[in-house]
Amino acid sequence: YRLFPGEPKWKKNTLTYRISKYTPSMTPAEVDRAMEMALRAWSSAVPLNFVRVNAGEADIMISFETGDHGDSYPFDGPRGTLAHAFAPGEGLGGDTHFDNAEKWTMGTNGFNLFTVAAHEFGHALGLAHSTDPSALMYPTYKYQNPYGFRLPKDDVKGIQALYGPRRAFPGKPTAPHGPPHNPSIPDLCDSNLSFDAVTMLGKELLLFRDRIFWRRQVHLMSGIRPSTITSSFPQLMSNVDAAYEVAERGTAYFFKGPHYWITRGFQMQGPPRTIYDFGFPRYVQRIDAAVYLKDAQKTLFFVGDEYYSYDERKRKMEKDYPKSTEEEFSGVNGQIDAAVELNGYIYFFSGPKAYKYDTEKEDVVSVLKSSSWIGC
Amino acid sequence: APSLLAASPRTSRNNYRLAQAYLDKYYTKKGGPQIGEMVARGGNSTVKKIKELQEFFGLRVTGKLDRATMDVIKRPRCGVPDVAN
Repeated sequence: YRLFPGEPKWKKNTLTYRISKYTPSMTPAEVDRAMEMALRAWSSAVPLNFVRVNAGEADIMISFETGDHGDSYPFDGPRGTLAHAFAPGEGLGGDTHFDNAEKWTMGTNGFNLFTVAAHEFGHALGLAHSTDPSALMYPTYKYQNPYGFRLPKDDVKGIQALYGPRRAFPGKPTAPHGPPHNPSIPDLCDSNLSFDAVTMLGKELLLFRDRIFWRRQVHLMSGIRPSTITSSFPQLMSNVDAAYEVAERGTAYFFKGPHYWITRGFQMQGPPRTIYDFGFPRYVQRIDAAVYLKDAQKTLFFVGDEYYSYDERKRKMEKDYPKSTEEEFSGVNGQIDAAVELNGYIYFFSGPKAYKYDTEKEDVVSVLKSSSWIGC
Repeated sequence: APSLLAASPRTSRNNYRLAQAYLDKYYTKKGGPQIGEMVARGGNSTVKKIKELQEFFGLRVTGKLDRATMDVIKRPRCGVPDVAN
C-alpha cells in the first residue's frame, strides 16, 4: 500500500458525506446503497463512522460529473478515467467525483459503482495507489462483488497504518488490563442484544436494557458508556418499558408497567402517575414502546401488535385507535421493543434488529443490528 | 517516437498519443490540490515515465511501449495519478 506524501488523514472519527449529484444510469436509492456499502467496507476495518447529510457542506462531497468540472482534473468520456478523489483535507479534500459518461451499475453490466466508490473512498481517507494487484487500491478497475466483500489485506494494512484497527467495542474490557467483569452488565456486544427503551434526552441518546443504559451522542460512536439505571434514575431501578421526549417542552416520559414518570433532563418531576392519564383503556397494563413524532406533535404508543396515537397538543388520545402496527409500518417485523425519531426517520427496535423507517416513502430503508447502536 | 513503438505506423501513432496522454495524466507532477501521489523522483522524460509505469505495474522495465504496457494503458482506471503531483 502507499500513503500520500505528508500522510494526510482525518483528525476526527465521524465524517459526514453527501451525495450532491446523481447519475441517470442508476436509481438514487441504488447509488445511496452502493455508497453506504463502499464506506462500510472501510469503517469495518478502522474506527471511523460515516454520517450522511442531505444539505450543506460535508467532509466527503460525492458527485457525478462530466468532462471539465472545475477541479483541474477533467474527465475523458466513456472508459479511460472512471473517477477520482482528493486526499483528506478542508474544502476539496475528501471530495469524490465519478465520470457521468460511464455506465454505472450495481452489477457487472457496466462499471460496478460499489467497486469504484470503495476504491475512491480509500483515497478520500488517505490511501494512494497500491502496487499490489490484489489490492482494492490498485489503479485499474477490477469488479468486486459488493455482497460478501472483504477488504483485501494490503488495504487493511494501509488504512490501519493511518487510523489504527477498529476494536469490537471501545469500552469492551481487553484482558488483562480491562476492568473486572461485572456480571450484572450483559455481554456488551451480544449480537442478539435488544433494547427495552430508547429515547433522546437533551443532546444525548439513551438506550435501556435490563438494569443498565447507554448514553451516546447521536453522531458519535465514541464515548458510549453503560451506566446502571439506578445511578441516574433511582425510582426506575430496571427494565424500563418505554420512553420518549418532547424536546420542545424539555420533558421526557419513562414508562414501567401501568406507571410513568416525567423528567426534566435527569430530574424526576414528582411521583409516578398512571398511564390511564393518556386515555388508555383499562385492559392495557403496560406499554412496549413510545416515540414522539416532532412534526406531527403526536406520540405513538406500541402495545403488543397494535399502536395508539396521542395528540400532544390537545393532550388526548386520538380516535379510531388502536391500529395494527404491521398494516401501518410495512417492513417492520415483530413486536416493537423501542422506537425513536431521529433526523426525520423513525427507528424501530424489534429484538436484535433496528429498522430505519422513512415516513415519506412509508417503507423501511435499512435494517441494522440493534447492537450496532452501542458501537458493536 | 518511432523508437518507442513496436507496431504499424498508424497504430503506433495512435498508441503514442494515447500513451503520451496517459503519462501526462498519471505520471507527471502537477500543481494544485493533492489528488493521489507517491514520492516523485527527479525530472521525467517520456522514457523515464514509461519505466516508472512499467515498474509500478510490475511489467518488464524496457522504456518502450510494448504490448503489455499498452494493455495497461488501455485499461479503465482511477483518475488519481500513480506518482506525486
